[in-house]
Amino acid sequence: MNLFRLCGDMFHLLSIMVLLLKIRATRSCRGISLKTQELYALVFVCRYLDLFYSFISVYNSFMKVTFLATAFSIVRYMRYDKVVKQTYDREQDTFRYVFLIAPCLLLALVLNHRFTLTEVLWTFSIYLEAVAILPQLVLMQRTQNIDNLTANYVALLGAYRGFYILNWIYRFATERHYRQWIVWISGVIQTALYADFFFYYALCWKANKRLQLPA
Amino acid sequence: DDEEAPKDEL
Repeated sequence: MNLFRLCGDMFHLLSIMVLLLKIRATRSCRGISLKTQELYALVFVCRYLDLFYSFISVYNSFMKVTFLATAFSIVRYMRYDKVVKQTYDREQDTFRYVFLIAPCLLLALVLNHRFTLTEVLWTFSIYLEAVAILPQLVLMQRTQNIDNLTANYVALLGAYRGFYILNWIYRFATERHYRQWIVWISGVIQTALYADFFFYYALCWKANKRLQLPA
Repeated sequence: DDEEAPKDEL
């Protein structure tokens, strides 16, 4: 565990906390893509199956359970909470799951380390996480007024990705056996997806304006 | 050469 990895995890946790806070405090999920949140829940389920058969550290297990619980909590609010679900931008959040899930599943079946159920699901979760933010980014482009909490949520997720890349560079330099092309390439693609968002986020932050993405 | 990833990250 290095500092970059810890910062990455903390930004990830913070992003989820900001989102849950927004939903609970404002009783609204306006601007949040349920598709992205459900994809993240699926990512965590597929990746953290190893909770049942492998143990790395108390920290890892605790974080895995936290990510799973919070992901399902967010989905539950957006789908079933009487007040919150009315604020969901259903008509705008139209990204099709199949366009993301099918290619990731196919790729995981072909490009993996071992052709076993858990390994394929783990690889699938890596690929799917890389693109799961897309429905959220599309929704934000369609939304005229992006509130600050939503913008900060996505910015924190981007920061998490950025620190994970620093973590990989650090591990590549310091650990003999750290060659993980599947994780790296997916991670770089995932982080690159945020580049455009960050560009406008920085512009609006400098101008002290509300975030607006060009159509 | 890609090694099987040590699954110690989140």
